Amino acid sequence: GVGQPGVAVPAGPVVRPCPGRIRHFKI
Amino acid sequence: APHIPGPGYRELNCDDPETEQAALAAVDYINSNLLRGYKHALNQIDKVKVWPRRPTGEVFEIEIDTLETTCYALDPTPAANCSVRKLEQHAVEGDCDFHVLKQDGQFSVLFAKCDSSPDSAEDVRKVCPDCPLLAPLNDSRVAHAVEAALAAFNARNNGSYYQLVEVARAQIVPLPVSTYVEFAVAATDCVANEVTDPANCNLLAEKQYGFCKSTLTQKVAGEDVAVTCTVFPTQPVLPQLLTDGTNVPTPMVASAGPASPPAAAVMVGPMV
Repeated sequence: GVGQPGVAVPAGPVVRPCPGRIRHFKI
Repeated sequence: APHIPGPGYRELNCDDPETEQAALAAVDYINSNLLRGYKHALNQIDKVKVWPRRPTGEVFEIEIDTLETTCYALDPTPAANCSVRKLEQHAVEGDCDFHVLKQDGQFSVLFAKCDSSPDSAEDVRKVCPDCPLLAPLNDSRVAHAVEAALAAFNARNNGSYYQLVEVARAQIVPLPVSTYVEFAVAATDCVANEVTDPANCNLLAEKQYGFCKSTLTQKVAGEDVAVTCTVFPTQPVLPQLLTDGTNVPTPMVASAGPASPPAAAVMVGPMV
C-alpha cells in the first residue's frame, strides 16, 4: 500500500523465526 | 560487567543454518547415548535462544521435536540412514530440550532432556482405519509372542543362547489374529541347544546384541511363529557411563546401558 508521508509503513511481512520447518510430518 | 541492553540473548531463526547445526549435533548426541528404544530423527526446531558464555563461546538453548525411526538404539546403522516410522505404523514423537555449547566452531551438548510419546489412536485411524495400534508391552499376548519367538530363534540357533534385553514395540493385529513384536536380545555364555536353565546364563563381557521382529499368528490347530533376528557386531567392553552429575539425557526409554557400537561396524546378516 502507498504510505502517507511521515507515516511508518511496515517493511513487508515479518518472517516468523520459530517454530521452524517440519522435515517429516507433525503428530 | 556492563549491562547488556535487551534480553541478554540473541534470537535466531529456527531454520537458520547455525540453529540447524546445533539441533543436528543434539540429535546425534541422543542417538549415540540412547540405550533402549529406537533412534530418533530431527523433525522440527521449536525455539532457540543463543546466550553469550564467558569467557568464550555461546550456548544454544534449543527445543526440538523428533520422530522415532525404525532403527533400534544399538543398531550400528548411521541414524541418517534410518527411516522415520510412518504415521500408519503408529509414529512416536520426541520432545527435547538441549543446551548446546558452540565454541571454536564446534558444537557439544551440555544438557539434554527428552520425552517421547506415541501418536494418538485417532490420528493413526485417520490415515489408516485398519492399521494395528501400539499395544501395552505388559499385555499377556505380547509377553507370550516374545517368549515363543525367542524360543524359536534359540531352537534354530547353533551358537550362543540369546536372552531377552527389552521388548521395544508390540501391536495386536486384528486380522489375521496375530501379535507383532520387536525386541532386543543379547548373546550369553551358554550354548543355545544345551541350555537347561537360562537363569544360569550370563551376558558376554563383549556384548553382542541382536534385534528381532516376529509375528505370532493364531491358527485353528495352534499358532505359527515367524521370527527374524539381526545380530549386531560385538561391542567392546565400555567404560561405565558418566554418572558424576553430567547431564546425560533422560532416556526416551526406560533404562541405560552401553552406547551404540561404532557406525562403521559391519552388521552380521539377518538370522531367521
